[in-house]
Amino acid sequence: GTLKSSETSMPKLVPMYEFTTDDCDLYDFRVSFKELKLDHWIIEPKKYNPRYCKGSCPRNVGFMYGSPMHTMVQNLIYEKLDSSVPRPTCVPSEYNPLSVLTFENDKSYAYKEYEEMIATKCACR
Amino acid sequence: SSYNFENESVEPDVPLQHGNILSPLLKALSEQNPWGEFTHRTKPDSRYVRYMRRLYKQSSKPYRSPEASHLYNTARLITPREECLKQNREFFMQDISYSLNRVRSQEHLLKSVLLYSFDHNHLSPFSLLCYLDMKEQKSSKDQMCSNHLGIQHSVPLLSFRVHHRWVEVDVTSFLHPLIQAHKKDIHLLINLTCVEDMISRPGGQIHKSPVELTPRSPSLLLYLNDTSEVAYQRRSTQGRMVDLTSNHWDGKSTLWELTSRRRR
Repeated sequence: GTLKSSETSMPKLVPMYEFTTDDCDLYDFRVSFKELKLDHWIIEPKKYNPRYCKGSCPRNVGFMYGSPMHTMVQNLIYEKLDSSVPRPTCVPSEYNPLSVLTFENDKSYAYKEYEEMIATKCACR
Repeated sequence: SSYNFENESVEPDVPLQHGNILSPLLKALSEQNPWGEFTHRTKPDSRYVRYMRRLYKQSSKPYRSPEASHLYNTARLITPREECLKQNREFFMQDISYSLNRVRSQEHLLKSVLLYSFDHNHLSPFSLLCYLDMKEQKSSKDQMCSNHLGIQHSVPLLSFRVHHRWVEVDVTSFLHPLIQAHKKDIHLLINLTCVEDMISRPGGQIHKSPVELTPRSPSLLLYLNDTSEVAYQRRSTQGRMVDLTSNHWDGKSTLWELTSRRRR
């Protein structure tokens, strides 16, 4: 039969994550300590994914990227006042620690929790 | 380029000093040997690797169990110096020397235990009553293994249950001043005498024979709080230090048993 008028006039919205954009985002970067020839020293973990941030920062960033107001000010400085001032860039804003178990060359073993070794969030700033 | 880690600049081509992970990571990325060119590669002892892997799994769980809200972000397992063990084996006291070179000034001691490994043929956990006698030896500069007697420490009868092959004997109160003095080596005379606990066994028989401890000398396990920038700073939720050892071997729900039970 016939479609209801509301159905015909509204475009079908596609969820954002289905669009591949080059906006600031977090990416995986997995390394294996075996590949790095470090596995005789680092007993655990076997793999390490520090992640990284990459992407463009839109002009009116606002809070969508967790950016402080200063980011917009810096954008304005770049556009209107002095283009030698760099534009805000996409950088990590939050991290997780990484626990590592190592075998030292004096035959002792060390467990240590290292601060800020895994990026978990990105921001334009 | 050089990186300034904790007030010391580390050149990529300088051999790694204290297990700092980032410098060798950079070296590995620039295809250099993280331990320096001429260091021979000793193989880790699989028993200690198993033990430390358990500690790693327990400690690095994203959400530690509430009762395990301890502050340590570093644990070091230091094996005794071989060269001293050979010299004094005929004494009933074990002369043991540990190198504390790796313990950094910003690593504050929270707890230290002597880690004994048992070889026994018991199938189920059993209890021991032990008496620990420990003396510190003063080392003279020119001798690494010396026999001057220094501070004495005797721990009265200990009672602990033996799980798997390891027993941790808490010696924090004795070692704390030595380690906080940032000594590079500590020399101890240690004697641990144990008899099996007199708990009657199912079926009524009581087992009296003393348990033979392995001739292996104990390793030293230090739980430390590293306050340097590199180390992850844990926020104490309860503000007090709980018994660090209990959550490894409390036997109630250790990771080890849970996984084996589930697998079974």
